[in-house]
Amino acid sequence: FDDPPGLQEKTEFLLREWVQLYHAPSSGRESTKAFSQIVYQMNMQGILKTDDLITRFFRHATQMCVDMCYRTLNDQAAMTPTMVRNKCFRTLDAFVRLIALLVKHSGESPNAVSKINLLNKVLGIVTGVLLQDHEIRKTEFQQLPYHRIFIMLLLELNAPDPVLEAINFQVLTAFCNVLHILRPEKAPAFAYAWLDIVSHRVFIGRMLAVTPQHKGWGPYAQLLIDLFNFLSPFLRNAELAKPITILYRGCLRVLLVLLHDFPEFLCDYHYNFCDVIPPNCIQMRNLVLSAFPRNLPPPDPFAGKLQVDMIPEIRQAPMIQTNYASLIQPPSFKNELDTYLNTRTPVTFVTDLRSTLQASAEPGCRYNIQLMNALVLYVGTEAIAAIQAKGLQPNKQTITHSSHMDIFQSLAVDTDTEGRYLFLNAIANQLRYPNSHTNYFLHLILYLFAEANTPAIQEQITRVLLERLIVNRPHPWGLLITFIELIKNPTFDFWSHEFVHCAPEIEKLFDSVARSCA
Amino acid sequence: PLGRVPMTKEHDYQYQMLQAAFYHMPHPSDSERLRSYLPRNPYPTPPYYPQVPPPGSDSIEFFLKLSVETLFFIFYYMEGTKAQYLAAKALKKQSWRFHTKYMMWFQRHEEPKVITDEFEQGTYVYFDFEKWSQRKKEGFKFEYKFLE
Amino acid sequence: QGSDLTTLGLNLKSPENQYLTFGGAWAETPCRAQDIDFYVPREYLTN
Repeated sequence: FDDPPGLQEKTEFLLREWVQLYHAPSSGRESTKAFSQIVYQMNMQGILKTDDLITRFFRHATQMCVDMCYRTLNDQAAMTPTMVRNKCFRTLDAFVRLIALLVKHSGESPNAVSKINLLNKVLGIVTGVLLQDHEIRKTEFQQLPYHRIFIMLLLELNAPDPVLEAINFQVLTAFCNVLHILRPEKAPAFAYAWLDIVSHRVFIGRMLAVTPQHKGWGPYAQLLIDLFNFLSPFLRNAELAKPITILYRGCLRVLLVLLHDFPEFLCDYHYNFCDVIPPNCIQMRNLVLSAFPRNLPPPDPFAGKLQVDMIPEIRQAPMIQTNYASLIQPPSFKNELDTYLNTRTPVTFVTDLRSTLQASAEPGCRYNIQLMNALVLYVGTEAIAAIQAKGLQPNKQTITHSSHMDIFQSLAVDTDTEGRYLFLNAIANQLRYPNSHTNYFLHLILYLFAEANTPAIQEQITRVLLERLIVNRPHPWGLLITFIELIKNPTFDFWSHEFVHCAPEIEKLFDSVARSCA
Repeated sequence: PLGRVPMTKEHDYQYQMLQAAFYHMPHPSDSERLRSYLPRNPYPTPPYYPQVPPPGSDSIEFFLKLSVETLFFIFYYMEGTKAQYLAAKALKKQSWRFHTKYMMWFQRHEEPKVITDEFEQGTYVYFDFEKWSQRKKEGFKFEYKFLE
Repeated sequence: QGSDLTTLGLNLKSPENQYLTFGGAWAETPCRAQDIDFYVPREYLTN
């Protein structure tokens, strides 16, 4: 609105001029000569006079670039996809270079504020044009121009350059903000391009390896959570049509790279990720839970006579980046929980647990999964602290007869199949590499098996473990250790249970899993 | 035992938009600088052809095994990439030197006749990328200030 | 059963960091040396 007269024409003239200058052999190293010329012309046109004018200029320029791309994409007569792309990128890459140079040279170095303000402004404009386009064109929307602008600007601003290095974390933060605004739930037609940017080797490297003190880990974790949130309803329903499968496989690839190169990142954020990964995405969740710190390689789970309690790291609490205690809502419930944990009263707290955890009557969505996960981890960590406060370590003796165990046994006995499945999953999600949580929760799930008052509970415990074991690798160390203990330790008398022999193929399955574990 | 969750209208809309985008997937080249001289053009070769590069093919050791002509092909046709950088390193290790004034690679053909602080003069071979072959240059003055 | 994650085109046995040659979420193979943009000396841009 209220554009000064002639702004559109001036913008078009300057953009054309710049594209010519950018591609001319005389543009100079990194287009510096061309840039001096265009800045002079922009000054002559009064564009650089105020922030507002610069913003309006970029809005028109972005729109012109996008419109040019749509014309080229829709006029594919006699042009191969490569030719179409070359034509579009010829203008887009020039436009990106102009943005990068204006960002780099705006304000006096090392004054980062004006540079980052301009970058945020331009990214905001491109985002706004994208969302409007996405809204208007709907299934005719094309990701190409926006993807190219974002990815090439990201690469330009991550070039080895002292001025850019000085503002790199703010640049990355600006991109994370934009990518969060453009998360797949908000711009599903941009989802593939979005993941292409998030999974780009330069972006992963900068966010997870180069940025000091792991400052990039939190924002990057948020982007993965955005992806899991989008995929969740489709994966939960196993809606694996090709468009979803491609995105799912892409997600697996990224997680594999993270497992291989940044396992500590997956360790720290496993809780957040498992809170949003659908419970039936067993292999993807195993991938996250299999990560272990590279300086703490777990002992071979299949080596006979492994004494878990003798592993030194088993006493150390793992890093968890989430304040899961604050996820226990409402605050009144958290207060009652703490009161019970400290005083084991009122007894009604335990008997009311199930109703507190229920979210709806809808089968399959009856329980608040996030609350269940947070409750189990919180009570477990409180139990560990209480045991260690007595100078002891969690084992089958020290974990019993406590307010913590009251809660766990009530969740095992009082909930229905759905509720108990989520409860047991919350426990199994802590069976990871050797640490105090793995240690406590493996003793807990085995204790619940031994103390179960019905075979149904024992069967369900077995199911929860087994469904995590029969999927393709990788498998978390704590899961393997737990199952090996269950099938080998005579205390549990595992092989005598009827459900183990309920059908020939199940019996065969147990045999093969037992053999692979043995 | 969780079963399905009811899909909302929002989920249906999201799926429709994702499905439309599925037909405009990004190409790998969309996140690379324009390759004017050797763009990616995937071609369905018979499955028994190696479909991926041999392991270690992006290491200097691999490049050192390549012929000089191959290194020059990589240098001149894959500009601005890691391959060009590795080809240049491999050429230097085989005592080729890049002359920044002529933008060409030279190699001593024999001990130079004249050596001063500014230049060496003698017979060199250079790689002529128009004729795509090595040619001799008698009495060439290789000025150090143009040594990249 | 999930999928065989060793068939997604990543060289998981390699001790090298995979992200340096990661071709992205859709890539069936790692990047080749000629796929990776590199800041070479300006003089190398002979074209």
